[in-house]
Amino acid sequence: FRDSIRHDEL
Amino acid sequence: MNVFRISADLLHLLSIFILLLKMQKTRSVAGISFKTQLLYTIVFIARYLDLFESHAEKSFELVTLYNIVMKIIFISSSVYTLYLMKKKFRATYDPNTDTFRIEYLLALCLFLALMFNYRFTVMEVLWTFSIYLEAVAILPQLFMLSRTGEAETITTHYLFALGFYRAIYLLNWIWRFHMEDYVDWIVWISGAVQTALYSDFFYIYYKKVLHGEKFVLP
Repeated sequence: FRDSIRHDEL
Repeated sequence: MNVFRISADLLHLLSIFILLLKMQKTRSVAGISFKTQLLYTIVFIARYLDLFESHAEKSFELVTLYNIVMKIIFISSSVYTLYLMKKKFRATYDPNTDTFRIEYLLALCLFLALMFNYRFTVMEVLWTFSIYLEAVAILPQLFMLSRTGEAETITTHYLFALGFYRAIYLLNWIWRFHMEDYVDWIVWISGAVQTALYSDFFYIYYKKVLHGEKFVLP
């Protein structure tokens, strides 16, 4: 999966 | 950031404002499920633990600041709501109508988060847990509503804003999928479930409250 998981929603 | 996302977030803020207004104006928490509010507080704390991570190495964008401010508002307002319900307006809370068993919801969501996540780390599992829990956190409130059979108009406005903001998030994801190739199945499925849970409520709200009548279950 993605290297770094960035949750950019609230 | 797009128009759907920002409208949804502002509607979420509005729903919190309506809830606080209802409690302060009527000086009562009647009709509000403490269990649902407790679940939301757990959701926010589990999801926004990244507030306590170091931000030093992250690239600092305006949206990061926006998220930080919103996260602080969501956590503090939900904790404040719990305080109002448990302390200030405690006498107006009726636990006999708030009988949904949240232990099952918590256990189910924890199980799902351990099974289906993007990465098996503490932070990621807690984030996933918060997504699943948010999807079902309204159930005690809807259960309470079905037991009492009616609700104050201001309470229905609160629930409508809360449900409708989730519906707008669906549009945000469709938009992002087309514009940014954004894909997030955990959030999408949970968000769809969460919005679907409101369908009966939306229908009665539309039939009754928007036509100037009291919210009464048929």
